[in-house]
Amino acid sequence: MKLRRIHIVGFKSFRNEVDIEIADGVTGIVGPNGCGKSNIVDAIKWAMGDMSPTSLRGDSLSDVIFKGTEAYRASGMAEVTLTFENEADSWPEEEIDWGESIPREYRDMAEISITRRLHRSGESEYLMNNVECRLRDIRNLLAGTGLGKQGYSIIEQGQVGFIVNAKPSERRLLIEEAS
Amino acid sequence: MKLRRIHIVGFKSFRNEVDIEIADGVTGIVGPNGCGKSNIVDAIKWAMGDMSPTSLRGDSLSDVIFKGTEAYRASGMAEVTLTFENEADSWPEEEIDWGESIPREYRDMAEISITRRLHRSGESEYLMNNVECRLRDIRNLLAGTGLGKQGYSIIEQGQVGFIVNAKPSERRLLIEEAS
Amino acid sequence: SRRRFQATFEKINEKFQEYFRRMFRGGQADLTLTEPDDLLDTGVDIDVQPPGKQLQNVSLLSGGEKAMTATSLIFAIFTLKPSPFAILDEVDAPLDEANVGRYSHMVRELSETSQMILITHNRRTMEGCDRLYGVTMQDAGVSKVVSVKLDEIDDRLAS
Amino acid sequence: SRRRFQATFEKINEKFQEYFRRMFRGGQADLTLTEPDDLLDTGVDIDVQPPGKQLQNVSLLSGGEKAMTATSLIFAIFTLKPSPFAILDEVDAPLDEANVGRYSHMVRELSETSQMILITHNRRTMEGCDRLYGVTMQDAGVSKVVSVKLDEIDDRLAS
Ligand SMILES: Nc1ncnc2c1ncn2[C@@H]1O[C@H](COP(=O)(O)OP(=O)(O)OP(=O)(O)O)[C@@H](O)[C@H]1O
Ligand SMILES: Nc1ncnc2c1ncn2[C@@H]1O[C@H](COP(=O)(O)OP(=O)(O)OP(=O)(O)O)[C@@H](O)[C@H]1O
Ligand SMILES: [Mg+2]
Ligand SMILES: [Mg+2]
Repeated sequence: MKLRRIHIVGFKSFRNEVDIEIADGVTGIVGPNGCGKSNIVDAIKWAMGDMSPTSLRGDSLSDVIFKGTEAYRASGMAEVTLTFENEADSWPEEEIDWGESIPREYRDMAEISITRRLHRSGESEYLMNNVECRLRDIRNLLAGTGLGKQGYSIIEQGQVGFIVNAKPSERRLLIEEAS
Repeated sequence: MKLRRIHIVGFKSFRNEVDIEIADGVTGIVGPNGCGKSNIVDAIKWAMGDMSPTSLRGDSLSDVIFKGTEAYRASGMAEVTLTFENEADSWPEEEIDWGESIPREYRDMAEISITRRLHRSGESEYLMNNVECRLRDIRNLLAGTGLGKQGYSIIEQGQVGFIVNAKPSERRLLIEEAS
Repeated sequence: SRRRFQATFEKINEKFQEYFRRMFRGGQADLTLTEPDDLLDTGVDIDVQPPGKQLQNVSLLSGGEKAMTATSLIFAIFTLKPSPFAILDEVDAPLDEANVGRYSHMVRELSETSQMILITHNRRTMEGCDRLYGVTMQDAGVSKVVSVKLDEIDDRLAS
Repeated sequence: SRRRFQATFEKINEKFQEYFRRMFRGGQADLTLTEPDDLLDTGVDIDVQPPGKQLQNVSLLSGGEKAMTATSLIFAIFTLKPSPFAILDEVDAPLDEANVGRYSHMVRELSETSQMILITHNRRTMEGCDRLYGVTMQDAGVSKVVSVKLDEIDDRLAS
């Protein structure tokens, strides 16, 4: 599973639709202070099922919806879609419990996309290849392909020292995630 | 009171004597990671009477004494001297309680130096213009000339965000220091 | 005393707004008292509005915006009650190039009344200094201090 | 299970020592178990010895040395259990120029098996990227993403 595209609309400072293509190799994201770089990291974490407001740098989950500026009113919805290229070797050997909600034919599709939406009303939606599903299905898909646990593959701003300053018991968790 | 010279020997990574002249204007300190830049800040805080091991990034006060390297043995003593140029307008109008330990003639001297020493044995010494005194005398001298409270004039590495992330009650303390 | 706290608070707030607008090139900032009726015990909150954005609590800012806001407050306090010297240890680390330039410019101004000592890895900040000291550990684990010029920085200090 | 934890721990420790020695150009590092007899509950400590210095607990390191040690451990874990992509948000901020170069070099190596996404203000890190996206807020408060070349960085993004 390679991440190929990040589509964001109405999420934090991304009022308008934005598409970011991610090719192989090293992709750099640059820009002035406060322009929205770390918001892209939040968008990815959120689409992958992050349910903690503080981990998304807000007070409540609805803080992720574009809240407006001097010129624009707030948006009614936040939506992020991650599109993965489905390589043959992405799937582990042993059978995963996909339950009945993820059709077997997904394993053979060239692309799999996951979408998360949150409406101002509080209603949220999850979609896989544009078909509505549950958060659990998305988590199952991600867990199976090594994307599940993010402990060591997303290092947030200012957090690099965490591992060094953490308690010995917290460091153990990181090793466990990799077992 | 202008800070004119920092003299360090046996303090943290400064095994050998080092003198740093501080002229007016902006002085920059540069160098590779781990070379001893922040140790200079610790040296200044320590000479001014900082008694907290954690604020000096150690576990105990004796952690400030050069602990040796692969090539050198540990030092037996840490010593830091700060030399100030004594300007006529340094002294506040109202009488300060210097007690009997700071002779009145200090106010007229061109330079005043404060020295702090710590021996491996645990014994510590404080000197003012090379005459032994108590920590309280040094604190009195510093309080009178605006150097006392360091809350807003020494910003340690990684601490700039402190004010923003602090609780409202902690921010109050900063305003009080400036009253 | 209450009156003194109130007077200091108002002066600092005024200066803070000035520095904030310079750092962000516009926008608004405001220190507010959490309990205005109890001056002896009240806490202090910070509301900010970077240019064009909504008014928000300071905790929602980006990493660099937080450093810029904190620096504006520190410089405001420092202007009102200058201490003979100030030390800023890698305060410019989270800033982008343009904000490093503004930071360095403000440090230059403050240096007219106080000695400013900056620790930095940023070449642009180095360019704003009157003199540079290089700390090296050519003898592993033992620090030495030498005076350096900007054009020497690459060879002498690159480890 | 116990055996799996022990096996993973040893593999990570080996890789960690490798990355640490490359990052610091020498020295030693070691992960140790706080309670080796109780594999199900034990914590993990980090002892480090930068080149020429004494062996010490990781808490006594400098700001940059801590970031270098943490990055070495993250890269070690990442090599053993690569995730399809990794995101590093301003991990290079505390590093000096030479260490930024080594960091960028290691990121390049990891990018052979995983997609690496870096957020940075450091020009040297930018030079090591295959492609750059600039995030701008020309429309105040509203983020847009454009593809940029390195030589465009100054005009387009300097705010
Ligand atoms: N729900 C939201 N609606 C609109 N804007 C938002 C929302 N949440 C956060 N923001 C804005 O996003 C900005 C922060 O963006 P971000 O943290 O991504 O900046 P950055 O590019 O990482 O900057 P730095 O280089 O300083 O780290 C803040 O100014 C904040 O006002
Ligand atoms: N008592 C001591 N004796 C010898 N060395 C010490 C002592 N205390 C600390 N050190 C060493 O000082 C080094 C850290 O120095 P310091 O924090 O000043 O680095 P720095 O120049 O600020 O680096 P950075 O740019 O990464 O912030 C550590 O490597 C540590 O081993
Ligand atoms: Mg950021
Ligand atoms: Mg430092």
